[in-house]
Amino acid sequence: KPISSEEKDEVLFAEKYLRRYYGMPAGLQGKEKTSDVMYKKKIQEMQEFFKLNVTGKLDDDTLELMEMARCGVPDVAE
Amino acid sequence: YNHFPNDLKWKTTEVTFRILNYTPDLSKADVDRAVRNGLNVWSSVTPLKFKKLYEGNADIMISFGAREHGDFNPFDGPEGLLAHAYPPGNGIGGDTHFDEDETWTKDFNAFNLFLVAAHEFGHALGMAHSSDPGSLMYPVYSYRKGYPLSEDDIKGIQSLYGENPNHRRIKPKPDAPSKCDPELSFDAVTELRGETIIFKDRFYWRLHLQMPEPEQTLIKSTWPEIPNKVDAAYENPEKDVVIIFSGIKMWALNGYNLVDGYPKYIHKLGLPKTVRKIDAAVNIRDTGKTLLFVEEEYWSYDERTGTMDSEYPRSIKEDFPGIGDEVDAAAYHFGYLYFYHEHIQFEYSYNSRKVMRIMRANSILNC
Repeated sequence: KPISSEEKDEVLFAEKYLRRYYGMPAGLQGKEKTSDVMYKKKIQEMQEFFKLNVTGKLDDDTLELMEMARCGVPDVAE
Repeated sequence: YNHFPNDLKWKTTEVTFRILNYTPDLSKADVDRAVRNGLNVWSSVTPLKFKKLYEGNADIMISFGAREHGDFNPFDGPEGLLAHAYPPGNGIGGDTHFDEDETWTKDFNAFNLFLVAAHEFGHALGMAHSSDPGSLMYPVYSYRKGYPLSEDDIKGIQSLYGENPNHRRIKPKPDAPSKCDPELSFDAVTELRGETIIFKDRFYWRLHLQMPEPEQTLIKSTWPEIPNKVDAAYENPEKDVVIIFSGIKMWALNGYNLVDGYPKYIHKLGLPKTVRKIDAAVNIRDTGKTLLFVEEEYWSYDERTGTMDSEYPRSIKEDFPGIGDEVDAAAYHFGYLYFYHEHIQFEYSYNSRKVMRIMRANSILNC
């Protein structure tokens, strides 16, 4: 089933969040498998940091937290 | 807490700062005060001293800007990203930028400049983000009153710079309770629309059958109106309200909203004025009664008539043999009462009138 445009927006938002705060590399388009693995890994990293349920998926709780007002310094200090 | 790689910090304890521009949201004096107080939060627990400069280059250069503001780390308009700061170092190191597209305030309205500034100055001094939701260095904004640093923040900054040799007595906020602490006790337990809510200190855990891991949050983040310490709580599912008790007052929540007319005094329920605090409360769905536990006694409140049952208070020890004489929290599921006292949980059969199981309190938290 193709994802809806709303879901697409949510994924794009999450990818931007993970690039900014979790150092997810940009420009992995075309290398789909690598980018999927990296995306899942970064979501898990974020979920672990915030003590959420670590699913590797963009569930409602994860998205809700991503949408909260926050500091711009990455959570991954490196 | 966390630090930046190589524990970046200022090599000297005298750190300079300069305010380059001001937000129009607040008066200049209010901005100056927020910045000064934000720095004082850190100097009060370390040997650091902050000196204000009015020209030239300071260690911490403070400015307000919107979108792309000169450092190739643009802001994003209202909400979202609020501010950022760079770790100690030359040039841009230590510099602190606030998003001018936010509305900056000096009260509980979003976003309180003092709190955000104190957080950002933590970065400017070498603190990275903390995963403790109660600490100032937690990345997500939340409004809190009183002294902003938690023990986690203080441990983190003092591991970089040491203690303040002239420290005055401060009262840091305690760290978030650990769910797997074997000595963990609860303040209150209640149901809320199919989820179990457990209150402890300034935090609560939210449990749902479909979520293996409990979620821990600051009470104030969800319910800004209720106090930081909850004594007791219960759900009346027929009225779809949760009653929260703290001291001599009670609040009614309909979901996440405060019901009009609250808080009220607990004595409105019919408790004598000598009762200053309720230790635990639980609604027994099958009977429509709410049991209110106070020290070694308990009352029975009839939810349908809105009155206290006669011949109360009665002794906890006599009516619930095996659970001791005091209770911290209580819950009811499928014919069983769950009494919590210190780090122990008693599963008590309401029908058989006896304790069926004794467990650690935090077994409910998947520990």
